[in-house]
Amino acid sequence: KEKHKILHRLLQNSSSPVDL
Amino acid sequence: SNGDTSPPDSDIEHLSENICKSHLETCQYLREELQPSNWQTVLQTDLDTYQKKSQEDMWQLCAIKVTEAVQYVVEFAKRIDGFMELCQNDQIVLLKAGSLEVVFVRMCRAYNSQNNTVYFDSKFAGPEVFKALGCDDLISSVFEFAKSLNSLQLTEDEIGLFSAYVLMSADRCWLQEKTRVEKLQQKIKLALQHLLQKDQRDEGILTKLVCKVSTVRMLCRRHMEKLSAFRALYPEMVHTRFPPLYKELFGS
Repeated sequence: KEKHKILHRLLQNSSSPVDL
Repeated sequence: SNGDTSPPDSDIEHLSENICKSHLETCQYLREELQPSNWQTVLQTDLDTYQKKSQEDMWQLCAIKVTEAVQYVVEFAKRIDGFMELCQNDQIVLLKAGSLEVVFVRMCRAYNSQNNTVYFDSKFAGPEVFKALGCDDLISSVFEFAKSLNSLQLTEDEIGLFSAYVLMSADRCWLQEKTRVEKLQQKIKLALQHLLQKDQRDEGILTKLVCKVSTVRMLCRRHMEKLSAFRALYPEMVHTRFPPLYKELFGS
């Protein structure tokens, strides 16, 4: 999990492209 | 009851609508924005600036641009029905292997066939803009790919479904629930096939698209080889100045 922490975060976020 | 195990048409139709909508919502640039008439091509002075950049600076700039594009692909994946129901290991495996492939597929939208340029850093740029990277062969293959995919004149819906097909590849190493991914990819392929029929595309276009998958995979393998070579030369540079997401995706 540590190795892919940003991907994990992106997958868990409910962000939209506008927030990127 | 008739022994037919393929999903009902309504399922396929629903998935198709979901993927096309997800593609439009996460495309980074609208097609109207990408009209070459809206943007100038790289001028001689800009070209000199790009070409005079050090190899490290140009790699960093491209790593940043790739990372931005990949973030939209992550959003695309998240909105595809079924993706978030996969286990987290498989979500990561599919994105690590496929996000750059989708960026290359999406590039055909940003390609101007009149002068062999692609939208980059707010301008239309030809292969010569990327000279400082020291990867002429890779760059020329990427442009060839964009040109060839662009020549198929795919609609947005066709690009969306093809991108989803590329992303949901069941033959990636390290998948834990291969069968689930396989089923999802099969449904996406059916949706793509239905759409191509509805659009009255030539027979054989689906085969052409499926063949493109091996080309885009080859481009990504070559990107990894070039990155390894670059990292061997400048290990600190990648470590300190490249976007963390880029390192997570392509670092190992």
